[in-house]
Amino acid sequence: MDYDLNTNPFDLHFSGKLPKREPSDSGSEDVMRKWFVKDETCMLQEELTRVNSENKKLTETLARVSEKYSELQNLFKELQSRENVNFCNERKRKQDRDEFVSSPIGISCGGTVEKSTVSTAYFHAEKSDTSLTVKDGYQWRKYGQKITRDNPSPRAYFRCSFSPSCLVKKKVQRSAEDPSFVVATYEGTHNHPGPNASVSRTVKLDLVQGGLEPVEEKKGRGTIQDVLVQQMASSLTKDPKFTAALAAAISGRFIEQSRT
Amino acid sequence: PPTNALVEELNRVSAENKKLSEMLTLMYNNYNILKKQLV
Repeated sequence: MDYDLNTNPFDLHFSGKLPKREPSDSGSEDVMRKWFVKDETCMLQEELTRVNSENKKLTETLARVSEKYSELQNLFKELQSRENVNFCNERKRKQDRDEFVSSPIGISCGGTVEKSTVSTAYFHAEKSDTSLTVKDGYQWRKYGQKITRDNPSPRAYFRCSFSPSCLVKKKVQRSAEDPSFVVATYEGTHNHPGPNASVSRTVKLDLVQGGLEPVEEKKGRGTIQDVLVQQMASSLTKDPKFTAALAAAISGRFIEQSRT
Repeated sequence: PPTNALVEELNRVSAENKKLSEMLTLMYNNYNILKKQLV
């Protein structure tokens, strides 16, 4: 849009254009004066017409520019509000994604009470299973997935199905050390009924309070001691000496009982 | 005399013209600023 703004609201040299009054000493002074007045009036009239026409043109141009400016302003406002909405959505998504990433496991962010309750659970999972779903008794909604540098397996992010009333979140990723396990890291505490009894065997470690020391057992799940006992039993049954000793002890017990 | 009336009218219209020119310049500048922001 180009407008010529070099308007000439009032010709400053206009007075110079008016006919000069020559001094007259003749008898026809009145006629001459009338002629001058008439001429001056004509020129004034012409100038007035010119300025009026310029005035009209300026008014029209101003109206057009105002209209264009309003259109542009509306467009600007629309784009700005759209950008704000996009920015808010993106920030929310990023916040959701980074909540776990930005706060290393076991270190409290100190932001909220919920963040202080970070816990980790290990679930046995087939290597072929890439779903990253673990049976921990709660219903979850997946909201993101990413691959981290330290672990080639994707990391999935879940939100409790009771969200937003329940703010618990978890991330699930196959263990980098032992791929037969998936590691679920929980953040927050559920504010609704607990998990069902029929859940898989897990070991929960409180990483906030006691580092790697096992401290808590979830309802219906084995403790770390249970796992150790199982492992010991498994290794002992493979040991023929132990089996023989056990058999001897049992048979000795039977003999003792039959005597009494 | 009609000449004086004409001069008066001419002055009035010229003042209005000047005001319009200023407004137009202002509006045009604002329009260009907004356009630059959008680009």
